[in-house]
Amino acid sequence: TVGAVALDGNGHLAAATSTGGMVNKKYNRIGDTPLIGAGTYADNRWGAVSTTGHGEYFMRLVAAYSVISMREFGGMELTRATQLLIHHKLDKLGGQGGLIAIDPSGRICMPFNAPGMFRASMRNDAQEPLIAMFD
Amino acid sequence: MSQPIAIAIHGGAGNIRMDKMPADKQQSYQKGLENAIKVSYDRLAGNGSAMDAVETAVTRMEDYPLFNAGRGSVVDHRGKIEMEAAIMDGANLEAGAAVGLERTRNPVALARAIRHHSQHIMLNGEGAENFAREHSIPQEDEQYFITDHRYDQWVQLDEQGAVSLDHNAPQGGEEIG
Repeated sequence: TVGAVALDGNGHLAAATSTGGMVNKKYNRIGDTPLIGAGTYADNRWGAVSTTGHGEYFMRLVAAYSVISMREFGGMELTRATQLLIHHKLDKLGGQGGLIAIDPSGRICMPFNAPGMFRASMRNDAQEPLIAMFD
Repeated sequence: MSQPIAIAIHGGAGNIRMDKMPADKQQSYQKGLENAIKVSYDRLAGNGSAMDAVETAVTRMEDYPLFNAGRGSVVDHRGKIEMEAAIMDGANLEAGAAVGLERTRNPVALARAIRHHSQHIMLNGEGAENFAREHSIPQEDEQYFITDHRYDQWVQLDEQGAVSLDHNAPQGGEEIG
């Protein structure tokens, strides 16, 4: 699975996710990636989110939108909302994966509860991109 | 500081361990991430929209054979490819998504075309790819998508009758979700 979240010069946010799914999957199984609210979500006021990992858990948690609603209705900062989703809700369900998220101020969060996540980020107040794989 | 612009990308999460990933493979993944983040950030810095930037980043990673999306997608039970994608615009909560794709080179491009040119959000399978052809979204033969590595991974799993997140699949110590 691959994904991206972005904040542009007009203050707009967007999210996109794409995947080949699971190896040897049957019965036309569909994961969280294409489900708006589970694997992909964006709202200019609160943030943009793209998830990766065991899709069934992200579907049950409606994960991407849960981060947004914790911000909108719970008044949470992005960091706390994304940490809660991954290290509390996903952990408790026994799921594994991660997410990338960005808020209207350009704050970026990339938490995961798996051994590693391929990830990168870049902002206009940084010289070089951050590129990482392992915990 | 002027209006902040920023982008983040992921290439999957899972059983990705430094002690299990050969250095050359680490460099290959690093190269794929670096290419995607730089090209998409340049779009933003060049006054591109957030939608352009996320589509550019995901397209680059779909084209890069190591990531499980587009070319290099994992192989399903039939020995075929079955891809899915979504895109969402935070400015108006508009979205596009496509599932059950077998020939579309860049599923994220189809998701965006669905968002812009259809009255729906999600299209599925043959209908989705008819829509892709009607909107000149490039299609590829099956062999374009299936890499040797993914085929070998599938053969091993199929012998076990197992289904797996690719990061737990055989040879997949460093594989990604």
